[in-house]
Amino acid sequence: TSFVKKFRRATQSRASSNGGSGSSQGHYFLVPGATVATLLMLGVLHARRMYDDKKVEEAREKGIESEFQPDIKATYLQLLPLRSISRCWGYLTSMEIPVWLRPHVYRAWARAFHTNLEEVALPLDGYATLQEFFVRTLKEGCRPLDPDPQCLVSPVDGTILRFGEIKGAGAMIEQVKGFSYSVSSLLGASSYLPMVAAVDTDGETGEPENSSRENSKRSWWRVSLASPKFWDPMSACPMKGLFYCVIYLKPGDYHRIHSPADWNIVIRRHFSGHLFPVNERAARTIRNLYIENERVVLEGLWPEGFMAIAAIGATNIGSIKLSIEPELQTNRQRGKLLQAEPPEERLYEPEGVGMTVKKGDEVASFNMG
Amino acid sequence: STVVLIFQAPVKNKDSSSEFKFCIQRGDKIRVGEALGRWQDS
Repeated sequence: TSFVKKFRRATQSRASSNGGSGSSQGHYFLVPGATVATLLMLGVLHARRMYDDKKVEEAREKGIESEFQPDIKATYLQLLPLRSISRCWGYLTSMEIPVWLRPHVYRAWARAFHTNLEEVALPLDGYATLQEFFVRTLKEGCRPLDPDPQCLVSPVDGTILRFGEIKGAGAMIEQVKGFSYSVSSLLGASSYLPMVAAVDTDGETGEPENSSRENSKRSWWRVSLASPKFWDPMSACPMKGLFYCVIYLKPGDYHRIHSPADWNIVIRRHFSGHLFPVNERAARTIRNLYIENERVVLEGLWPEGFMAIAAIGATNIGSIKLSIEPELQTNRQRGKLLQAEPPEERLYEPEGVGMTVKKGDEVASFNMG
Repeated sequence: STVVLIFQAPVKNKDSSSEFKFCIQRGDKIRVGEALGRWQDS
């Protein structure tokens, strides 16, 4: 407002010195006019987006599945420097907010993204930056664990997008109707995922153990590039009893990841990929969204067998911090142009046992930018 | 941001009578610590 007032004063004084000509009157409306037009355009785009999302929501309530619709805009997203945008966003949100302004900013955030402020651990003015507020902890007892010992609990606050059993050749997970991605692409080709050869789909022998162990010995490069025909995950099937669940975290949700069970984390993989947005619209329009984006995969064993968590970053929430490995840095600026880098791996000690975490223990968190 | 959880869980076969079942629906809002699924000896 002060800028506009100053600008008006400047243009008025210039207009008076020019004798109040018509052209200066035109300049007078130029900035406010452009601002109003931009705001109007953004408003219309936002309204259209909300209308589209509402239609999708209504369709889902009627049982109609949203289908994959390749979008030209999604293709152009690849041209944007999303990593730089993400890092810039991280820089902005790590700026300290004046104490008096903090409650207003966080209340506005909560109103926009439906955050429950009653369960926030600290008073609002205790969070110096928006980033700190975003990765807030909760008051003691806000997330009680289900007492049933024979249950698997949710690792995050969020919305269930997909779940089910992984079956069939290639062990595919459906992104949306009409488009799927393979679990081995998500977790990495050297995953310990229990697979069996396609010809032995109903087999209950020791074969899967051998094959998964053999796969784990091969590096990502050797499997995917140097010898693509040597081991083809697409020709293998998952063992019976392999399930998946995809949970989407909205910006207002609590963004820390907890262990869904007593679990031994044996290996961590960090895939440095793109940073596309991961909202529902993006899932409908960007092919291979979850296997293109930067992610951290934790893999290990729980009493019932294999378990893995893939934490997938996005443009606004680009970095993932591991409580069990604080030195891991994600969303780093990259000099290389090559996108398809092999994942960086770390085996946790002691070898073969890994790091033990209890049900409900915090294992990671998503950070802004 | 998104989290994908992949896990093995009990299924009915000749050695075991317990079976894992999800107790969620698509579109459900879930919170940390709430059950995703359970298995029980049938």
